[in-house]
Amino acid sequence: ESKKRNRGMDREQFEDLKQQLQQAEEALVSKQEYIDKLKEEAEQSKMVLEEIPVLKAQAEIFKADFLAERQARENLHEQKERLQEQLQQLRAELDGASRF
Amino acid sequence: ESKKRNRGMDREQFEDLKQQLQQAEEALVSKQEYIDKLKEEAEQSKMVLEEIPVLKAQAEIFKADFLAERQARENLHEQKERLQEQLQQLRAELDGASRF
Amino acid sequence: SRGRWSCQACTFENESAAVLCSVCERPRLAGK
Repeated sequence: ESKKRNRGMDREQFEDLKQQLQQAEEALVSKQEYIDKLKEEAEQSKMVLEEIPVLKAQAEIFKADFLAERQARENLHEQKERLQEQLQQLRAELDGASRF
Repeated sequence: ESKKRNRGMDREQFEDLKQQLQQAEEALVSKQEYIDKLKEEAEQSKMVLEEIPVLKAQAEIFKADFLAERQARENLHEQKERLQEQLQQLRAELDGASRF
Repeated sequence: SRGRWSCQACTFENESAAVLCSVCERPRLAGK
């Protein structure tokens, strides 16, 4: 009787083991599929990340252009002020001359 | 004899199955570790990717500032040219007046 | 056969036959 029970136990354990191995192999497949998905996403992120140095360079160029334009405008502003002073002086001279 | 052999076989098969299960579970661990690494890297990429909209906004702001400065400079340039013309006219008038 | 096992990551108590944790799907032998 006990031998029979043991054999039954072994048989059941054997089946258990087979079932666990089946589960483990299915789990390996699903884990691999998940790895493939993560790697695919990593690849896409990598491409988007490559955009960053380009954007930084673009921002730097616009910043340099902005600073250059601002410098040029300030120079022009000074020249305009000097011209306005000269104009004022000439007008004064012309007034003097016309009165005279 | 054959029963003994069968039991031996079962025992051997059982051990074999146990070994296969052990290997499959160890393979699962290494795949899980790889998944953990990929997820960690994905997390870091995600943080860097969040920088992109900021960089785009920065480039847009510098571009707008650059265009505004350039517009202002062009306006100033026109005003300066008009002042130079007026100055020329006044000089001519003054010459005329002084000769007279 | 081995007994029930608790997941090292989420501490869920799993059936002995499970090779992955039923809650977080981490393998029985995987660390935290």
